[in-house]
Amino acid sequence: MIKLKNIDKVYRTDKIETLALKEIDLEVKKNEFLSIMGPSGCGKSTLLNIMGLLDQPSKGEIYIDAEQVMTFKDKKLAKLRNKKIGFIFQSFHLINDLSVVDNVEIPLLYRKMSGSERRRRALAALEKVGLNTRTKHFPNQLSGGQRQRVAIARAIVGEPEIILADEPTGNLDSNMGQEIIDILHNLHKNENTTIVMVTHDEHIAKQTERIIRLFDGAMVN
Amino acid sequence: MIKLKNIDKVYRTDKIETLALKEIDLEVKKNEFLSIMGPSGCGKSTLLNIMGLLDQPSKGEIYIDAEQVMTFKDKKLAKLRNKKIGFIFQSFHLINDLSVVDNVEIPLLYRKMSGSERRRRALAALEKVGLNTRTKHFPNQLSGGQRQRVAIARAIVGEPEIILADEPTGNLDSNMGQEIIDILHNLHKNENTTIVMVTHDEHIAKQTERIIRLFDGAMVN
Ligand SMILES: Nc1ncnc2c1ncn2[C@@H]1O[C@H](COP(=O)(O)OP(=O)(O)OP(=O)(O)O)[C@@H](O)[C@H]1O
Ligand SMILES: Nc1ncnc2c1ncn2[C@@H]1O[C@H](COP(=O)(O)OP(=O)(O)OP(=O)(O)O)[C@@H](O)[C@H]1O
Ligand SMILES: [Mg+2]
Ligand SMILES: [Mg+2]
Repeated sequence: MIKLKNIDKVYRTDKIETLALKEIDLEVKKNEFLSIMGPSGCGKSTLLNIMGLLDQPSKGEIYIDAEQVMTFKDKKLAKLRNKKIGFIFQSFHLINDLSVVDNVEIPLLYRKMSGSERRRRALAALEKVGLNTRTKHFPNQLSGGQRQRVAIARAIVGEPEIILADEPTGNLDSNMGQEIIDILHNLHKNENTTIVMVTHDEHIAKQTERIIRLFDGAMVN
Repeated sequence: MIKLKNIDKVYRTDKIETLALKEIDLEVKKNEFLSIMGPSGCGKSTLLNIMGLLDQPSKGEIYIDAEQVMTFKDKKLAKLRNKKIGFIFQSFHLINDLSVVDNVEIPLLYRKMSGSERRRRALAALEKVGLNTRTKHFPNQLSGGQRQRVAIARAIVGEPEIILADEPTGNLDSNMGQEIIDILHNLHKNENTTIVMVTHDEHIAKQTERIIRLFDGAMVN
């Protein structure tokens, strides 16, 4: 489903060059539920962003569903992303000027769907994450864990084939965190969703099918 | 050190009134290390913001170091905050236009101190949290956990009497998270710092002296 071949990623600031990813070879099978773990700063978000076509590698090849995407123009990449990938960002990236329900509807704007059908599905996704009493709030009127859950609802509302989740439970208590993981497991089992999840929580990672570990930009074992 | 008497906090949006805190009575002794736990949305950040004089309660009294602060004007509150309180925000609140080291120097701008002494102390705080190779980076060039550590360095750099930490390890792997907790324990032991920490991690909370639990805005047990 997702294939990365010999991926490097270099970041340059004024003073420092960081080799954030080194020779990453990774294949994520269709309908696999994979966890990625590793210390703070070791390259997990960078790897997920590259898988999600949000960032370009400095070197290497990427295949999404067997399509070679390195040659795609921006417009074609965006279309593929919107069609196939739901992304839960580590820092949520909610739109502050839009209400919670409007935020969650955004992925559905790319589809042929009536406004009332969009609203129905957005509210259903918000119900799943326990936020049906906060639909008209704005992001700055929510707790940290509530914002995280809006980001999760937005990623699942379109029932995408691939979900990339960057530390989806970091701001949640253990009960709510487990509820979120159960939602992901249900999508994995019932909708055949392919899921790649970055997490710092061993307990959560152990509930997935495979754990890969990064250290200093490289895969270990 | 911090005394809250019969604190209520009501938030009003267009449609919904939320009683975020209900009749909170809490005394934090000098040099105590207290944890606050509870489900997502139950009022922990609201409670910490009120303790940190960043938000006003709708009802009730607050005493910091025996001074009744409800009558203070904004300027006096800000002076007390800068003098006595270091705050680690759940969403970090770093300044994107300033480098990492400039962000960490900010609490020291309120003191009589040379520029070189400010820089020396900021770099020492960044060394403690493992970020000495990132001092010239900007916040948007950092990983999530690195941003969290900049927020921590900024809160401890002025060696304040009170540290209020809102989920300080949410974006950190367990090793780095424990390093941060060790830093807080050292400040508690060696500098007699009073620390109130919100956390979702039972393992971390058990290492502190007392755990209070919130549910739906009220203290339980
Ligand atoms: N500015 C605001 N306007 C309206 N409601 C608000 C506002 N800020 C917070 N709330 C509501 O008050 C309640 C408590 O929020 P708070 O941020 O204290 O929760 P929390 O315990 O820190 O949660 P988390 O663990 O998710 O960070 C939440 O239900 C939230 O929706
Ligand atoms: N835009 C950027 N410019 C320069 N360096 C960057 C940039 N983005 C990330 N980095 C660096 O690349 C490294 C990897 O970052 P990344 O965000 O992938 O880490 P991570 O494993 O997700 O960490 P965390 O667990 O803290 O979220 C970090 O050391 C970071 O400082
Ligand atoms: Mg990250
Ligand atoms: Mg909070």
